[in-house]
Amino acid sequence: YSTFQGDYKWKKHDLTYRIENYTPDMSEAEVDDSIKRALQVWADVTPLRFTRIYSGTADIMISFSVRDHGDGYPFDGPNGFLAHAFPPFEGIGGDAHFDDDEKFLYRSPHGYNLFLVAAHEFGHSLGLEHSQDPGALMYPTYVYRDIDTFVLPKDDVDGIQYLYGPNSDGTGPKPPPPVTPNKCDPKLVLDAVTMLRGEIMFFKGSFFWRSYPLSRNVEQHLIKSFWPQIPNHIDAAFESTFEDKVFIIKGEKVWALYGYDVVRGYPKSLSMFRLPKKVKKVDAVLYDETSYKILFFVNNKIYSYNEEQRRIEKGYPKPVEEVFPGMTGKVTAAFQFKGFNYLFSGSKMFEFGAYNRKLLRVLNNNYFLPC
Amino acid sequence: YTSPIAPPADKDKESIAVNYLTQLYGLPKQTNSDAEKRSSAMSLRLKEMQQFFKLKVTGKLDEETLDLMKKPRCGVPDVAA
Repeated sequence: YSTFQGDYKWKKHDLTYRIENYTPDMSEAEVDDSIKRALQVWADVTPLRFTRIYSGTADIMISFSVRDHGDGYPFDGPNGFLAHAFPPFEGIGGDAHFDDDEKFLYRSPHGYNLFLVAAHEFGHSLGLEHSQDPGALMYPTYVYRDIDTFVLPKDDVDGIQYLYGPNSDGTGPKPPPPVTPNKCDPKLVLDAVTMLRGEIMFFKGSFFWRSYPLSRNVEQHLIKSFWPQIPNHIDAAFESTFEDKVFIIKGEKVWALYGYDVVRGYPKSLSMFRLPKKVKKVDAVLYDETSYKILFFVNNKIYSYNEEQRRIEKGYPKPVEEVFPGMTGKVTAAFQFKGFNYLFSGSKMFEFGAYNRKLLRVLNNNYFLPC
Repeated sequence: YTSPIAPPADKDKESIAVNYLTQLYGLPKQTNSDAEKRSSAMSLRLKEMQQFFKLKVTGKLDEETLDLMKKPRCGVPDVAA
């Protein structure tokens, strides 16, 4: 998180706000409720309290406008900049302006959710700048989040409590604020790993890292900032070079990516890989380019699917340890890279030869995910 | 949804970048005719933006950087707001 340089914070905890006008995109009641809940996000974790007034000048003046609206920061039409707000100081300080060339919506994931945009802008109105944490509400780019389950991320809680301290009622936010996974965490256990046209993708919770092998550059993103349809906390992922698709699996559902685009017609059922009906969840999937076989790890067993013949191979399922001698722990993720198979178990990564399946090394999780 | 919006046909990449960096990274309005100065000012702000978003810091307007510039966002500057 970061705060505005200088002492930009309110010297009082009881603040007023006024909604000066409305957008035609939603009913006035929906705007009122979105604004009220967006302020409550910050009140829940600080001593700040917000009271609405209907005339005169409030600490936080809220308005909808387009293009040049007299503050020296003109809006830019649909998309692009959605809104802006000013840090706490006299006059325009604290005010929040929303670009009415945008389509603001009350609940739908399409368009821009006014509650989410307003909650972000009110972070500025209270003294927060943009955060570099891709999971933070104060991250500069808009990401749709499920507003029914929205909980202010820990990075934002830390930032606002740095300015104003915790909620004086002593009741912390329930449920606990989500923490953005840290690739330097030695106890990091990954949900899934896959290649994607030469990049390596590491999935954890609501996030994924994309890394370019041999480069120290690693980006972290919210899954939903790229693919709103793809669920968080996935079980497994793999790239089929045969189909030039990445398959993402959660529970009994399968989604597909073609490059960075979600393929229409998905999700499909796990039965597309001819797995027995009793298989309700897979732990990891390894795509073996040397044989066009897809290995599904289900608890301590492996099912091998022959992609060309579209059937599960005879003699499977087999115990994991029979296929990968020395792999005793539960496998949570797997991928093949440059002639080696990498199986993730706990915070360790086990390297096997792709042809002889001999265990060669036990490495740390972040061997490919530089800290 | 929030995936990068289709590139506006009538805006070239350069003007998208200049507008973005001027509004959000303090790129001085392009008054000086000195092309050399302008491009170094642009490269410096590009590096700041790439640094902020943890992209590869190249100072060049590569695809990743341009994609990010097209994403809907807040209009408050990212640095030295």
